[in-house]
Parts: sequence; structure tokens; C-alpha cells
Amino acid sequence: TETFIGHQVLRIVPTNDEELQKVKELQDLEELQLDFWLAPRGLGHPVDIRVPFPSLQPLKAHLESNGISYSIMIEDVQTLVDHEKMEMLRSRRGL
Amino acid sequence: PLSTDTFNYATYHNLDEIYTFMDLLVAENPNLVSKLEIGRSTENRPLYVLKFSKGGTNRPAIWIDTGIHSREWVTQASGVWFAKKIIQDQENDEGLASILDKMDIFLEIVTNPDGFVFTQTQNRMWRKTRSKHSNSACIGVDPNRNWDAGFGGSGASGNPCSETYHGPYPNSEPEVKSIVDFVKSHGNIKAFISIHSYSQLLLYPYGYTSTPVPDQKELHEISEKAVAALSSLYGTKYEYGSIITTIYKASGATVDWTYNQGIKYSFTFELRDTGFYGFLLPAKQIIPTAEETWLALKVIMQHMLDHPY
Repeated sequence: TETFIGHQVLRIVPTNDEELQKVKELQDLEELQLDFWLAPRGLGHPVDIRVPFPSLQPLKAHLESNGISYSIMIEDVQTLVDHEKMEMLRSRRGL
Repeated sequence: PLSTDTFNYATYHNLDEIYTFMDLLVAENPNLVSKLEIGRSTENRPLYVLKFSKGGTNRPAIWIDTGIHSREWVTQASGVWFAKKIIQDQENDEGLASILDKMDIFLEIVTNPDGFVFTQTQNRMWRKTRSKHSNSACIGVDPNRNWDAGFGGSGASGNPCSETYHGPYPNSEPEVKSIVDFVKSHGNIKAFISIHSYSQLLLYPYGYTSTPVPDQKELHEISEKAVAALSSLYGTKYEYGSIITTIYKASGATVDWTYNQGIKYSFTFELRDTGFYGFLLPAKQIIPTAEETWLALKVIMQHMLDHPY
């Protein structure tokens, strides 16, 4: 089973065409294994990216060096997945 | 014994539990609900559709599907809730009763069962089907890029490892082909609603071209009313518009194909949220999400009833 320990979901809101282009280019960096939860739509629209732990630092450094600000939408994906599983188990047990 | 009254709608369920729910619903309401198998998935799982009908033959119909992208769990959970809601309100909701008097409702709750099981067992983040095509190194096709409408254009990927891989040819995915065949053989579906998450959007065709659909004005007006009804419950804010102007170019999308089949009232929903939990929406939001979405669905169905074509 795939685990997502340390994976984060970053949110980027491109504010100009240059930033939008750079975010679009991230989609081609297959080695980073980025999972675009929300694909680039246009200026002002959020782009959400699930980033595997090994890619976090390189990606953040890349964004910072290009002056692209980002926020962390989900600190640790596995924590939410575990919580979801626990709730399902609890409900099944209740049944 | 378990019944659809004791079923827990406020939690996520696995495939077996959803299929058990469907059988219970049919057993409890044999005069209104039946279960059709419209095909088999890549991994040979049945593709079940619930049919809500008060009788007649080949009546005008509404199609609703959820879960075509397997990781969008709030959609399958909402589909389960819609199924029960139709039963509960079939008489005491005047609007719904008038719709059921004249039309059938088809509801496919788990449109991508292979992907759904995979999210429950191997990879919670799986989106696509689980097909393996000879020329591809990776598994899965995006079932919302595999339809024969602008297929293979920009707005989908030819890379089998991409999340938006369109597949080797249109309808290559049995999950898609089964719906295509069903829609064509039924021939009297008048509204087609495909439910995704997340972003809180109500979208209508086209996604593969910026050319407005001939019915753009009407679809936009319906969307406005539907979104107003949805927001009236909990204040959830939605945007609405055509796929290409509201989000981005997407080729081979479901509702572009259904619209081109003549199904004028073709819509895609993107349910909650706008990005705090995304695909990992907490289970406590299932029922409020389903409740508000149901109000929008009723606006679309009522409009279709009042504007036969």
C-alpha cells in the first residue's frame, strides 16, 4: 500500500503570466512525482500539488528561487488518510 | 438486520458496503428501484446503475454518475445519499414526485470500481481506471478524457503515466464504453450530470473548444439558479460556466460527448471543498455536501421537466 508520510499539498496562486508558466512547467518534471490535485487554470486560481517527501525541499527551493510564493494546504497527507481510515473502521465496528 | 435506514451516510464506505447498500435499497423498494448491470470494468467488476422508475417504457430520463475519478470519495458517498433521498422524498417532495411521475432517474454510484477499490487498498490518491494498454509503461486512463469529443486534443495527455492520459483510443475504457452504449441504446436521456470533486464548480460544455454551445444562454441560466439553490442551504460558494472558460481546456470529457449526443442538459459538478482538505474531505462533510448538491440537482431536473425537448 502506498503511504504518504511526509507528503505535503502545496497551494500556489499564480499572480502573473510568468509565474503561471513556471507552474505549468512543473507538470513536466516527472522525476519530482508531483500529483496536481488542481491543475493550473489561470491567474488568481489556486494550483494544488501533492508533493512526495523527497521532492519537497527541491521543489520549495525551486519555487523560492523563482520568487513564487506558496502555502501549505496539507501538512502531512498520511495523517489525514489515517484519520479517514480510522473513522471508517470505527463506523464499521459500530455497525 | 442492516437496512438503508440504519446505514451510516456520514462515513465513507468500501465497494462491498456500497453494493450491499444498493441491494438493500432495491429489496426495500421493489416498485421504484431496480439495479442494472451495464457492463464490466477492466478487472471484471460489475458496473451497476440504479434505476428509479414508476413504470412506463423508455421514458425521458436523467443520468447522474459519481466516482468516475476514484479518489473523489465525497462523490460516491453523495451518490449513496442521493439514492436514499429519492426513496425518502418520492412522495412528500412535490417537485421530486412530479419528476418521477414523468421521468426515470439513472444513478451510477461507483462509476470506476477498479480505481475505487485501489484507493481503498493500495493508493488513496488513485484517480484513473486500472487498465493496462500494451504500449504503455504505466497503468490507467483518465476516464474523463476518454470520450469521443475532441478526443486526443490539447487538454489531455498522450503520456500513459500522466493523470490526464486520454487512452489509446476513444472509449478504450470499459467503464466509459458501457455508459456510451447505455446512453445510445436508451436514446431518451434528456439530462446527464457527472459529479466530481473538488473546487465547488458547476460546469457545462464545452471543454475541448472555446466555441460556445448553441444552448449556452439556457445552460448558464440554469447553472445560476442551481448554484443559488445550492448556496441557500449552507452558503457554500460555487462558480459556474463552461468548462473551458471556468477551469481549463479539457478534451475527451464526458459532458462534451453527451451534449454532442443531443443531451442538452449536460453538466459536471465539482463538489466541496475549495482546498483545505481537497480529496480528503472529512466524512462529517458528506451529508451537508450531498444535501446542498441535491438542491442544485433538483433545479436541473425541474427545469428539464418544465422544458421538454
